[in-house]
Amino acid sequence: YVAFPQARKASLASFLEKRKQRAMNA
Amino acid sequence: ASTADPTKTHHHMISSTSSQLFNQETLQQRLQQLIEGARESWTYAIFWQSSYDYSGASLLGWGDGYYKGDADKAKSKLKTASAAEQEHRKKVLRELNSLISGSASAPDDAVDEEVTDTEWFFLVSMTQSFFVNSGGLPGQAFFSNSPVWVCGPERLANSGCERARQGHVFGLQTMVCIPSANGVVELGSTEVIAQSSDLMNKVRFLFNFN
Repeated sequence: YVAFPQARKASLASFLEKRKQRAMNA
Repeated sequence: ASTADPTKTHHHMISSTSSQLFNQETLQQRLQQLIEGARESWTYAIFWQSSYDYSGASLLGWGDGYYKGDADKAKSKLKTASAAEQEHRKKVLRELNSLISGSASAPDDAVDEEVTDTEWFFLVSMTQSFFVNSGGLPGQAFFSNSPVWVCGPERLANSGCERARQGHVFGLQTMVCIPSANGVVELGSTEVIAQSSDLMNKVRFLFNFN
């Protein structure tokens, strides 16, 4: 994952953050 | 054109004519706006951005994506995943999570939630890119400059597109690719959604930045 490109990193961060929110709201 | 930076770019993606026009934050907002405001229930939206490989061949790669999930979570739940597969998904998610938040951060409970089929399909999409002339749905939409709307399990399974076939395996019932300036907007849903010009107009409005 070292070379995980910037655009994907940003997408991934937002995916994980929203996933956390969904888990808390469940 | 942007300059290549091997530390930041994916293997064969060396240039992107449109990267300066698209700022990640606005892409994310536009994708979110597109499906959160829709009457239909879309599971995710992805923007595939056009670029070129070393030989000059046209290529679509990850631009950004917004995962909404399903109102009825049972729909996206583990139709295909065995216990071992679920463990694998969680392991990958834990690794990705420490990549993002740093390995020193506290363990995150949300990471240990089940990784649904559609979440996994979305995550795997981040690693994919398509040649425009390879016959897949995103390439087809971009190449012909016209939308491709595939709905119903049989049509997805038999569309001749590997991505659509995969989508079907992971529980999608509708996949749509709509061309825009510099790329393609793809939407997927676990429900059967009939074609609407409303959605296509919305994509044209939100994604034709030029």
